[in-house]
Amino acid sequence: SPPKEYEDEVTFF
Amino acid sequence: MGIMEPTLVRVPKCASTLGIAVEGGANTRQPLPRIATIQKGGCVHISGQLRVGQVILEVNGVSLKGMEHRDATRVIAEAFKTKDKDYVDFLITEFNSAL
Repeated sequence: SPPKEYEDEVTFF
Repeated sequence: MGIMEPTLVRVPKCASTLGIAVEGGANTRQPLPRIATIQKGGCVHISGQLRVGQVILEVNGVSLKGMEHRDATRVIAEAFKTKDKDYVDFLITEFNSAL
């Protein structure tokens, strides 16, 4: 499963 | 340099999108969601009160502390979608505060 760190997750609104 | 007081910013829902990108959340280097970009034509750009780099502590009084990126961004999305308010309140701070 992906590493716990969500370093560069970016969400647009 | 004193600790800057968090500031409450009320962004009217005057466009079809908020027009911001948010990065960070619990378990990342950026523990609280931070404004990464502000797009022209979005509510935030139009209101002109928020800056790239500011950290979002609360949205409509809901604290984002300890929330992972997915949960924190859901709070923001729902605050924008909800019909019972024609604005979104952001409690922001200038510092990369890991309070």
